[in-house]
Amino acid sequence: PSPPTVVINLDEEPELRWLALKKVFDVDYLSKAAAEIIEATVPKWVHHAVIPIVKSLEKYIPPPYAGEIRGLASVLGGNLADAIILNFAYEFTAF
Amino acid sequence: CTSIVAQDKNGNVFHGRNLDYPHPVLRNLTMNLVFQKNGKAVYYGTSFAGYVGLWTGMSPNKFTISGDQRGTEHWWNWWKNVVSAFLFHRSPVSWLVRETLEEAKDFEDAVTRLSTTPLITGVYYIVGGVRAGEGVVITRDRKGPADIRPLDPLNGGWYRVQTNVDHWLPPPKKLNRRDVVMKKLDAVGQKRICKDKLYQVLSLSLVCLRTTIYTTLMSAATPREYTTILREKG
Repeated sequence: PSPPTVVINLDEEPELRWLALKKVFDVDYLSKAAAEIIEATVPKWVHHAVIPIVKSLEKYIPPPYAGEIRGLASVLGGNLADAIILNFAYEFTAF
Repeated sequence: CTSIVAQDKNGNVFHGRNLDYPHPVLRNLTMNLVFQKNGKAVYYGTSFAGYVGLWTGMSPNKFTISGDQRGTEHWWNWWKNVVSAFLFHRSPVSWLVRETLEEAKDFEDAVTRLSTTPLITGVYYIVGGVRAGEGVVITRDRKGPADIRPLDPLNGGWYRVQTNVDHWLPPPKKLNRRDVVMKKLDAVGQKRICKDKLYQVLSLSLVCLRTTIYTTLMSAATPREYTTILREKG
């Protein structure tokens, strides 16, 4: 089987680019899957502890990624901290 | 992960990769991406819904890139990643792949960017081009390259294989994917190497694992043939 194809229009504002995911994926499923990945990767108490820290780090994320992650957060149900944690999964695995 | 870049006798360059990750839920989040500008595709990639970076991608008629995890750090070094990211404004490894696909003008430019741009943490970048000899494995530290290993077809180096271990170190005895892949590639030979053979190599039982999420096959010279296959239970 091949995965679905999603077109990302780079001419759109970064916040809007990833809304195209909604055409291909079930939004409820996406948000549950994101929660599952975070739960399996980050211990619960660490997750709770880092949420305010991660939110404050948003201002250090350069464009266009800050806008894109904000847009993704809205697709995933509005949780910006979780969207940031997901996008730094590789870099912060040990953390 | 396992990445292979190989060149046939006619100078065609092929690039294949298995992406391994121990969360089966990612299979249902995998997608091929077409990044467009002015209605035209500027680069392609494969990623997971919810993730803006790329670990696999192609700039058509220029080059292909895959990234493999490099796990040389001890867990107590996590703070170096945090400092790298936010104090030194270094790039996450998957964002550099996207920027390179979007901005680099050719294979050489891509290799320079992937080798020298400061990163949050280490990684292996595997790059394939469109001309004979254009293939390389870059072993990255945070600050720069730890090692650069290009194809060397005139001296028998018609392929390069990268897993998750530095090539100068012995592979783990329990999971020696590197030797399994090299043995199979040697058996196939440079005359017969093609995308189908590459797929067969990446499907070997010790190479395609239960944790393998997808396999991508690509050749920048023939961008329409960019293919991703979802793996079910390896």
